[in-house]
Amino acid sequence: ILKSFSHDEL
Amino acid sequence: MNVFRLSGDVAHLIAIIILLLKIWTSRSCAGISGKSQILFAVTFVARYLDLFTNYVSIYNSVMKIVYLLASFGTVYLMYMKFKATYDHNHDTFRLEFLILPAIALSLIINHDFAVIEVFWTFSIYLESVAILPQLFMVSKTGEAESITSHYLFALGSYRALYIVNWIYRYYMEGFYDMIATLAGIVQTVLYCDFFYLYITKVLKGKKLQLPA
Repeated sequence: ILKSFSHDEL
Repeated sequence: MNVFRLSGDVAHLIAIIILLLKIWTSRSCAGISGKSQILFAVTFVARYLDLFTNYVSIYNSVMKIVYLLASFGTVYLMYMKFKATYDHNHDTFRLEFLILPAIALSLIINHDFAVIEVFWTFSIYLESVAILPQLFMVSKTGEAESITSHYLFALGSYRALYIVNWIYRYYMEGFYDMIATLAGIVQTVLYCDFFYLYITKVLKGKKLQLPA
């Protein structure tokens, strides 16, 4: 897992 | 934020508004699956639990609230105000077949085994299949009003635009979210057959009618 979660989408 | 993501959000918003206006102006929700609308409302609630804990931008917060209100408004119109017009005889998809696997999968495959994160993951899995009761209803009755097909087209476009957005973000920002992307691809694929019918029939002025 490189870039994980940053829930900035809808 | 990029143009694909913004267009996707706008397409999503247009879909929701088309549906609300269709129900409001015709005073009828005939041909619309209440079950799909319940699933979308559940999706938004589960996903936007972070509304007060994870601030992204004014845009994000406002859109989250609009989606929540609109989805609840749609469910209210279908199950309360215009209940008499709700075509429940044709809306027979079993919701547990979608909800239970989405719960199970979100508990197994997630980015982090934390409450908000599992809810977010559940919402992603559930949204990817939430349109199935509606597509099932269209296939059962064999047709859809053109306004219903415009709604489905806008909703499918939203998903397709999000995929372009993810490709763009991967190359431009190195950002990717495997769970959202895979579920998003599944969701978009579900619309493919419908897209084909929409382009070959509805855009030529014909009614969306499935081959007998």
